[in-house]
Amino acid sequence: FKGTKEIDADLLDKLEEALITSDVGAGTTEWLLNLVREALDKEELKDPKAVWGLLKDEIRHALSIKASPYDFSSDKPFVIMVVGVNGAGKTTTIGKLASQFSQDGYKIVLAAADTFRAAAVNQLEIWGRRTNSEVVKPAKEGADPSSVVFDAVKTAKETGADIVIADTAGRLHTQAPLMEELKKINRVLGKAHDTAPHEILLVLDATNGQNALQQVKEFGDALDISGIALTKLDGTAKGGVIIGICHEYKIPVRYIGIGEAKDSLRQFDVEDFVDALFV
Amino acid sequence: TLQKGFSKARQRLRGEVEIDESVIDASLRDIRLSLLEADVDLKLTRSFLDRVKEKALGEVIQISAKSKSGKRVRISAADAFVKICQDELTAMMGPVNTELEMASGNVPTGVMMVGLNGVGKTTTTGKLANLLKKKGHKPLLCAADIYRPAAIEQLQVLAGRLDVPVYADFNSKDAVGICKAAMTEARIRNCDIVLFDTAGRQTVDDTLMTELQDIKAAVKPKNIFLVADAMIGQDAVITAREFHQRLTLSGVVLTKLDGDARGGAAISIKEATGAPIKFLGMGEGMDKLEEFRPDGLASRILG
Ligand SMILES: Nc1nc2c(ncn2[C@@H]2O[C@H](COP(=O)(O)OP(=O)(O)OP(=O)(O)O)[C@@H](O)[C@H]2O)c(=O)[nH]1
Ligand SMILES: Nc1nc2c(ncn2[C@@H]2O[C@H](COP(=O)(O)OP(=O)(O)OP(=O)(O)O)[C@@H](O)[C@H]2O)c(=O)[nH]1
Ligand SMILES: [Mg+2]
Ligand SMILES: [Mg+2]
Repeated sequence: FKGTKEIDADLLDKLEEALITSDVGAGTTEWLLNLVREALDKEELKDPKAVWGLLKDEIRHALSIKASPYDFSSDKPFVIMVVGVNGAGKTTTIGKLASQFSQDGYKIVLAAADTFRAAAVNQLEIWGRRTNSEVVKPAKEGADPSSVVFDAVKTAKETGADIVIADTAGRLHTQAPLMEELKKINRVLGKAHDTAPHEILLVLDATNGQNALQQVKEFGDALDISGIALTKLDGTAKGGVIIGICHEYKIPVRYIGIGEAKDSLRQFDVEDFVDALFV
Repeated sequence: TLQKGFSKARQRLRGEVEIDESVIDASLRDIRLSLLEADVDLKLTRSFLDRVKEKALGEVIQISAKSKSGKRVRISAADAFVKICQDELTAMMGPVNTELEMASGNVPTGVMMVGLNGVGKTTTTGKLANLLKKKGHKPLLCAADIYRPAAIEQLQVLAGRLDVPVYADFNSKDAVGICKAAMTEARIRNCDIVLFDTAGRQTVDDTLMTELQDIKAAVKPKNIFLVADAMIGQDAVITAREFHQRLTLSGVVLTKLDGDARGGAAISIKEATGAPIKFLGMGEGMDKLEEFRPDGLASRILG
C-alpha cells in the first residue's frame, strides 16, 4: 500500500508520538522514521502492520549488540567496576548481582568504595549479609576509594574469591575531578590485578530522558564502559533512550532492573524490551 | 546539538527583513527540537508552539505595521520572537511561591517528601531542614523509609551533621505509626516543623502509593513536596499526575540541576499538576538548595 499521502503522514505521526513519549528522543526518532519513509517510498510495505513491523525490526537490530558472557573461570578474580550518576541504582544492582552470582555458586567480594555519601558503606554491608558476600570497607571515613578497591582485590586473591564487584559513589559526569577519581580507581584495579577491571558497568536509570546520552558519552570518554545496566523498568518509564545509546555507542545492555528486591534483576532481552516499548 | 535549537531559530530570523508565516514555522520547528531534547512533555511542547505562533504572528503584524507608517522599529522580529518564547516559558513555570504553608495553632507543620526511587528525597530533607533552621525554625526529621537498606542511618547521619533532631524506629515496619510518633516527638521537643522522609516508590505500586495516602491521613501535613530528578524524561507528567491525584501536591523540588540535564520536566510537571516549583537541588551538600526562580530555568530549557 502506498496508501494515500494522508494515511502515510498520519501513520508517521503516530509512530513519532509513540517513539518520543517512550524517550527515544527526537534525533533517534528521526533516524528511525527516515528508514520507514525510505521503505514507504520504495513501496516495500504492504500495510500499517508492516510499517510497525519494520520499525520494531530496526529497533531490535540497534539493540542487538554481540557481547560475550562473563567468564568467571579463568584469571580470577573477575572484577566488575560499577559507575553512574547519583541515585541510578548502582548499590542495589550490585546487591542483585551478588545475589545472582552467589546462587550460581560463586564466592564474591564487594568493595564499598563509596567513601563519600552518608551511610553508603552501611547500605552495601546489608547487601553483603543478604548475599553471603564479604564486604571490604574503607579503613576510615573519607578514605581514598582507590585504596578500598585495591584491598578488595587483594582480599579476593587471598581468599580465592571468584568475583569482585566495586561500588563507587554517584557522581554527575559534569564534575571533572570526580571523573578523574574514577579513572584513578580504574588504574588502581589494574595494578591490583593486571587484567582488571574485566567489566565496567554503567548504571542508567530508565526514568531518565535525553541526558542519558550525555552520561554515556562522558562516562565513556573517561572509562572503557563495557556494559550497561538499565534500572527501574518496573515503573512507567520506557527507557527508550537506550535505543539511540546502543545505536551510537554499541555498548551492550547486560541487565535490567525491575524492582528493589535482590531477585529483581534480569538479563537484557531485546524481544521483551521492544514488546514493552509500545504497550 | 542540545544547545542548537533556540539559537538556530534566532539566527534564522535575524537575517530576515520580512517575516512571514513560513519563516516562523521553520523557527518553531527549531524550537520544537530544542524542547524535546530538553525533555519537555510532547503534548505540552505542541500547545506551547501553538501559543507562541499565535503571539508571534500577532507581533510581526504589529512590527511591519509600525515600519510602514515610517516609525522606527524598536525591536527586531528575531528579538520579538525570542522574547515571546522566553516570556511564555517563564509564565508557564511561575508564579514564584517558595513559602511553606504553616500549620495554625500549636501543631507542628508537616512537610512530606515523596517521589520515585533515587531522586534525592533524603538529601533534600536534610537540605530543607538546614534552610529552615537558618530561618529560625526548629525542624525535626522523621525517618519514614522502612524499606531501603540503611535509609534510617542515612537520615541520622545528615541530622547529626546539621545538629537537628531525628525521629527513627529501627523495630517498626509501620511507616504511618512512625510518622505519628514523630509528630508527638516534635511537640515534646517544641519543634515547629516535621520533615517526613518517605521511601522511594514507583507509581504503579499500589500498596506503596496507598501508604503515602495513609501517612497523609494520619498526620495531615500542610506541605507535600514531589521531589523529582531534573534528568527525568517523558515520564514526568505520568508520574507527577499520579502523585498529585493521590496526595494533592503543594510543591515540587527539582534536584541534580548542577548537572547538564536541561530540566524540561520543570514545565511539564508544573503544567500537569499546577504545583509550584519551590526549590532546586544544586549539589550533594546540605547548603545546595536554592529557592526557585523561573528565568534561569527557562533559558536552560530553551537551550
Ligand atoms: N523500583 C526500582 N527501584 C530501584 C531499582 N534499582 C534501584 N532502585 C532503587 O533506587 C534507589 C537508589 O538506589 P541505589 O542503589 O542507592 O542507587 P545508587 O546509584 O547506588 O545511588 P548513589 O550511590 O547515591 O549514587 C533505591 O531506592 C533503590 O531501591 C529498580 O530496578 N527498580
Ligand atoms: N549532584 C547532586 N546529587 C544529588 C542532589 N540531590 C541528591 N543527590 C544525590 O543523589 C543520590 C540519591 O539521593 P537520596 O537522597 O538518597 O535519594 P532518595 O530519593 O532519598 O532515594 P530513595 O530513598 O532510595 O528513593 C545521592 O547520591 C545524593 O547525594 C543534587 O541536587 N545534586
Ligand atoms: Mg550507591
Ligand atoms: Mg531516601
